[in-house]
Amino acid sequence: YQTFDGDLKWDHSDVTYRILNYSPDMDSSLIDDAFARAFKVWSDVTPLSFTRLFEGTADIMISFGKTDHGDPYPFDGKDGLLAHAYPPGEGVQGDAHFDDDEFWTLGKGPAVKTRYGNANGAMCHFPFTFEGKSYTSCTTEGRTDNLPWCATTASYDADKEYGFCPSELLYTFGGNADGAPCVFPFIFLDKEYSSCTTEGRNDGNRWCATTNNYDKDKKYGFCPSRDTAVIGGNSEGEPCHFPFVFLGKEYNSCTSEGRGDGKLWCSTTEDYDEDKKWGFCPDQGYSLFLVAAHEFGHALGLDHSSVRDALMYPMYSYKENFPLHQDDIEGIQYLYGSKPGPKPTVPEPNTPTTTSYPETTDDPFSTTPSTKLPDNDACKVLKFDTITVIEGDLHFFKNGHYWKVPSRGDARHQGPLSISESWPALPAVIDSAFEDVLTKKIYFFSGTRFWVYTGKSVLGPRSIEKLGLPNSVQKVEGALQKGTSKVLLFSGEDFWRLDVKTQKIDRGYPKPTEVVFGGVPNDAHDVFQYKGHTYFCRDRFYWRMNSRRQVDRVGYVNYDLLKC
Amino acid sequence: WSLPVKSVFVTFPGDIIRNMTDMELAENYLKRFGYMDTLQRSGFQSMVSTEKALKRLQRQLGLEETGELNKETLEAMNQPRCGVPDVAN
Repeated sequence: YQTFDGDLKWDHSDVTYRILNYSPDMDSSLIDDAFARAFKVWSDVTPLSFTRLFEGTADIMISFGKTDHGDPYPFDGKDGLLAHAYPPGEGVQGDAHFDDDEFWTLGKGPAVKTRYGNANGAMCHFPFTFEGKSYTSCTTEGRTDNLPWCATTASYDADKEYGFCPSELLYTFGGNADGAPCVFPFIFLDKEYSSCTTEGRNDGNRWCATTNNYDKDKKYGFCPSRDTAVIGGNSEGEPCHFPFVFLGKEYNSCTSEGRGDGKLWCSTTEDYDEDKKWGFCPDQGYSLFLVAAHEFGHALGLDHSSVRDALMYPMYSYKENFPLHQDDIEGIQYLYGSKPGPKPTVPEPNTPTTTSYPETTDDPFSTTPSTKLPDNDACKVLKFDTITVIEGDLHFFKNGHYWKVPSRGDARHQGPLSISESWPALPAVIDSAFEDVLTKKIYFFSGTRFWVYTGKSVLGPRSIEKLGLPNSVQKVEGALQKGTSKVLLFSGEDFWRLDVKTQKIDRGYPKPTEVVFGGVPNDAHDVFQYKGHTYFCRDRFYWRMNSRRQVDRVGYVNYDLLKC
Repeated sequence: WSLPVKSVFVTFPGDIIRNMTDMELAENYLKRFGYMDTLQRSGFQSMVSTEKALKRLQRQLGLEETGELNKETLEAMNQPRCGVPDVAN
């Protein structure tokens, strides 16, 4: 496997994604599902989780486009390039683009999900028989409303199970008409249209009006491709017209005549020589799930592999029940570690077994701190005295020791280091600490005393009442920088706001924690700010809150923060 | 026996034309996927760098490393694939 230069990776494990648009080749629910399964390939073997966003900016923005689709790497029509993605980072970094000149399926021909009918949205079954005749695609036979339908079992005659196939007469997607079907004819720029069109667009997407006059109502939607629709060419989405004439000869099926690349094509009118309207015939297509799983590998930080069976091998090849290759697993776990959870029954050769927690007899939420430090293994600490960020790195304090987790790169925690060696004036148990954003002074709290370190020099210990905290406060359990000169100090179920400049508590405090920070434990024994999020810890769990004060993650301190 | 129908190749409107020679297709491919840098080189240098680049491609794809544009390598170049370069850049 390869990673990108500098081991580019996400600096958080809950990665977000957003689907910006859809391909007309498959029902949007099939596309949603294919992407979700493609992400699951990676979340199954790492601590990563993937959350779908429906608005705003996500880490991984997913879109379909054709040829020049807005970045410096145009696609190339049908086949050839299928998709590409960018390594983790801001902006276009992390995004995944899929070539919509391809025929997107589940890898084995048209993936046709039905709507309405009596099959509850089941997929078409091809071939199926109807009135003794076999059909390999949707048909309008047996109906007068020209709606294409299919059987969802091998025999409609026997089972009478059916559903309607994708058709612009049934629904549209995207646009601003909430999926309403097309209205034909419709007026657009004073011209009448009796089928979907790409007129007025430069992205090649077929659309229609959902009222009879777009100029007046401005209501539109994109047209789903019918399963018999041609791909690419100059008639995308139109069905083949059989028979058709080509070079004076009549054809009743797709042909590769006239081409040097052997691809099957057909005319979408009865006379190609006259109208020159054509497209490629539907083939097995490309599995959106497989290609997406590969592209998301890039979006997570994997480059191409030279192992032919690996998912990250650059060439596409359809695999039925797809297993992630060991090479892919080693690559992604090099970046993000393995998935926490029960120890593997038999550890993989030459890989460390994951740390398992000692079976504690006491209640896991016991508040009596364990006096004995587990044999220097931070991963076995059930509850740290305090956690905070100093010089950008996370610091975990426990009984006279501390560990550091660099905020960049994948290195695991460093330590244990000795508190007394780094800050000689401090006691063994630190209740909370924070680094003042402006002055870089580090405040340490233990019981009712506090110390202020400026580099190697120290001021203290002094009583916390000096800051204006009431003598009822027995210890400060959390500190949260707010802006450049305010810090929230947490104790019990309340918090106070300290003005660092005046070294005094602001008026109007304390406030109950749960009133302002809803959804987190109000008896958290540790609170700190890290990478734009606020963490509330209780024992080995943390509740993470984003800048909008929404709890967007609950996880394990040891796995997610200490990177055990 | 009827004479085999002489295949007539037509240009389809809207088709993405790829009428490149094999060598042009190969050079395009090697540059696009990072096996060969895109700066122009003199004739001889270009031959050497193409041969070296072909060997790198053949190694990446698990083909015999001949440095020549043989049938297997051409076929591999026509395979559908991901657009991300193979050689990190």
